Amino acid sequence: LEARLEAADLFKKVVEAIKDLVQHCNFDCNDSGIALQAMDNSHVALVSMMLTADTFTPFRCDRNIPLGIDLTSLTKVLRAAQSSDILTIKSEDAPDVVNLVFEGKDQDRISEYDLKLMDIDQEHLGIPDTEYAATASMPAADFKRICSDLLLISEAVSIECTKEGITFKAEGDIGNGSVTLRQHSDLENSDKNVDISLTEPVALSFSLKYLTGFCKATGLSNQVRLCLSNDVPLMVEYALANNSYLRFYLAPKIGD
Amino acid sequence: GAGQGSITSFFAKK
Repeated sequence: LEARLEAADLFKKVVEAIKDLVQHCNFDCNDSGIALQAMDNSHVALVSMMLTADTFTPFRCDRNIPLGIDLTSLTKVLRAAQSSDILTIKSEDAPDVVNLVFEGKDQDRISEYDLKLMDIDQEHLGIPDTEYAATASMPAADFKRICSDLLLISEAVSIECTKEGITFKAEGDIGNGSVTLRQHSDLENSDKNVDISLTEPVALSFSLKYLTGFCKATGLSNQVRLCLSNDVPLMVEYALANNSYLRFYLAPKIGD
Repeated sequence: GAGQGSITSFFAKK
């Protein structure tokens, strides 16, 4: 494997976004890119990351290799990379370590780290292709704000999506709160758009602890997409350049 | 009260 990223920033932010949810995981490398799928310890949430080969310049991977990595350790190594550094990830065929090289843009500094790999026996889940009943795109910062505000009211949020908009409702001991985002297009700045497509109304409840955790990915993308169908896990997607993505799946709360 | 569902009850193990 040899994969070079123009800016370490992307990889730093991806790892930062998932490291509190999953601790040990395989980065599955093949000729299509670097993928990761892992559940949290309590099997409530699942993270699915894809960094396509096109995200890297260049990308070369001659055979499928899983790189079993302790994300806490990886975070320590990535601290040494500045956001604007060129990052190269390298590995041998049957590796004991993954090699990370950080180069300053002005090329007067090269840092090289070897991170020990671990054998991780990870369950892979089949994520079915789902035609979601409702899809809502919104500014990622707005979603983060809503989740953190409502977490002060309640542990759970009910998300309801209709043609009029998407509503987040929390009921707690101190009272209730709700936030509605109406569909709208901002002609000056499409990053501010709220876009809803709906085949049938949905209403589901989720743990805000997990949703606020997913929001650690906010810096990766201006917009976030929520995909909902009744009685299936919510998908929260941060789309990245070159068809790469960071997706989180969250099992709904089960009715009263 | 409401319980928390598990992701493995929706997505099958490969």
